[in-house]
Amino acid sequence: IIIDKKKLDGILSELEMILLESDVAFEVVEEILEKLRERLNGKRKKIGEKLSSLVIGELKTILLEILGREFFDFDEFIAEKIKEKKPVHILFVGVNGTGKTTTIAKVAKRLLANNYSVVISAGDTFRAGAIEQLEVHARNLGVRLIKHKLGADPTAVIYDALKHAKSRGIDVVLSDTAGRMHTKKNLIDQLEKIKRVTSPDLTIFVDESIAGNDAIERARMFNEAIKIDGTILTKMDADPKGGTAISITYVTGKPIIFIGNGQGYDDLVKFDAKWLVERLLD
Amino acid sequence: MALSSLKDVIRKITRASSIDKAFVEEMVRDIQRALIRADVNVRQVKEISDTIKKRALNESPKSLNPREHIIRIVYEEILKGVGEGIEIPLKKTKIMLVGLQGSGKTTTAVKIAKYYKDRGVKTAVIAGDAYRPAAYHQLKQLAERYGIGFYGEENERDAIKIVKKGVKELKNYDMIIIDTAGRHALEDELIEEMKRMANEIKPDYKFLVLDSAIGQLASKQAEAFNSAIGIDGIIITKFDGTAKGGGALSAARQIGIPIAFIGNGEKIEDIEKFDPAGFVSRLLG
Ligand SMILES: Nc1nc2c(ncn2[C@@H]2O[C@H](COP(=O)(O)OP(=O)(O)OP(=O)(O)O)[C@@H](O)[C@H]2O)c(=O)[nH]1
Ligand SMILES: Nc1nc2c(ncn2[C@@H]2O[C@H](COP(=O)(O)OP(=O)(O)OP(=O)(O)O)[C@@H](O)[C@H]2O)c(=O)[nH]1
Ligand SMILES: [Mg+2]
Ligand SMILES: [Mg+2]
Repeated sequence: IIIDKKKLDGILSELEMILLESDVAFEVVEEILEKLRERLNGKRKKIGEKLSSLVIGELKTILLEILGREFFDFDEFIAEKIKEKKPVHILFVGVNGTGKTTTIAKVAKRLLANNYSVVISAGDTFRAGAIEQLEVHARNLGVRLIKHKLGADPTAVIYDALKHAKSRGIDVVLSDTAGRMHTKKNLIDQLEKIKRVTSPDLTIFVDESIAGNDAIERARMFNEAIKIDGTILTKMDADPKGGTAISITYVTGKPIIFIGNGQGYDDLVKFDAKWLVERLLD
Repeated sequence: MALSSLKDVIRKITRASSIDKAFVEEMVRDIQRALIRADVNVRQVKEISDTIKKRALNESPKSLNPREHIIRIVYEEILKGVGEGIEIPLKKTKIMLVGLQGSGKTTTAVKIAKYYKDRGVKTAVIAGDAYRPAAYHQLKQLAERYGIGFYGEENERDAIKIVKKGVKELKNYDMIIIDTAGRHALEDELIEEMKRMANEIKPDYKFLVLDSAIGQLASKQAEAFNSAIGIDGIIITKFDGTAKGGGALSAARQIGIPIAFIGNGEKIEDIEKFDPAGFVSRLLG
């Protein structure tokens, strides 16, 4: 049966509300709806099939395509990379307060559980209590923390950690950096320098699932400035719908690697696109 | 209110050749789009735009010219229930800061303390976060750097015990700002702790600190905090990014409370009293 245009418009505007209320950024919602219209154009509905199920099915396909554009398995990546070089270097970046430092502790725990040796570099040499915060985590996890004084050059600290790890045959170095606004050119330049000098094997953007439209601004700017390899999306336990995952993946083309869902060391799970799409549209 | 700064943004209204129904509908569509992109709660955007449309088409301008009348309607509806700020009396005051993880409470505690210290008030902060690793050190370092009074107990895990002791120890200060651990509505134990702390300490002001980039979750979280302890005002942080603060605004509108301060940077002086016209301009810009 030919699709009833008026009925379709009604369904699309309901879906627009759902996506916007789920924290999918406005411009991303507009592009998704446009794609959805294109795909439904000329499509015929089976007899007895509800139009809404047809449309939602098509929407789920589009969302899964966005989320699944690049497949990335963290454990496999580490296993492969470690065969060609040691230490594997992972750099964590993002705006202020998104959960970078806590996420590093979680990733460290996961690596230790997989029998890798880990060193953490205290690359946030700016914020009050940043080094002390990592000292607590390092002590709890039983890993070495390489740190300098507050105010030191972050590139020097990270470089120092890489040298230390290389000489001790350490498997992975996790580098923390200070949170910074994407609007601060000097801080973004500093990050470019850190990346250029320490050449991480993985640059992970850490952002929070509770952020709204601004998630695309910062993801886009960080990606343009230092090219991220993937995102870890934190604070999912606060129970946002999770549309931020769609926004960030859409503008960066890079995968969500993990979801952070709590403040404990075990609160890190592999990202499951199907789970997120179901949650968004249920 | 500074209508002139709103005029810069609502150029279309001031340049429109006539304020007719077609113009109003187009203007409302533009406002809707701007508010959604600014993270205002989607349901509130619908309410705001419906009300603006109704008032613009049915109210007569009376003393203002038609353009200024429309601008005033837009401004009033966006800020409905929020008001233009909060005046904290400069006498014995206890302020408690609460909010989601990472929103900027610890940094803001010292910013507020310095803000009032610069105005002649004896201010101190209490390290009421007994949960986050090195929260004590973070607050202590900041307080010492700026000559703000400080009380904390590095190894005490009972936050209420610390704050009670702190209030006693700092009784010679005019203003005490209590930093607390980040928490969200689903963390029952932390919400309980917050309730007990507010009950026992009885702060004069309880401010909810919200990141200007927070999305649709803001209103729901704000309601939960308000039901738990009663919130007197909102503080918006990280306004030096690109976020417009619509989520935080929605929280203030939802509860019907003022926005007290806006934090716009990592430096201690990066805090200002809420500027309603500037805020609405940026929201719509
Ligand atoms: N509920 C919840 N809280 C989290 C999660 N990840 C981090 N947090 C909390 O968020 C707050 C900020 O975490 P940090 O690790 O300090 O964030 P950061 O990005 O390193 O912050 P800056 O270095 O200041 O930019 C802390 O209270 C963490 O415990 C999460 O997945 N869920
Ligand atoms: N750029 C910018 N950064 C800010 C602002 N306010 C706070 N921050 C930063 O945001 C991050 C988090 O700030 P905190 O004060 O630790 O946040 P918090 O709410 O105390 O965090 P928890 O105690 O873990 O819940 C830090 O990196 C701060 O320097 C602001 O207005 N602008
Ligand atoms: Mg950090
Ligand atoms: Mg804090």
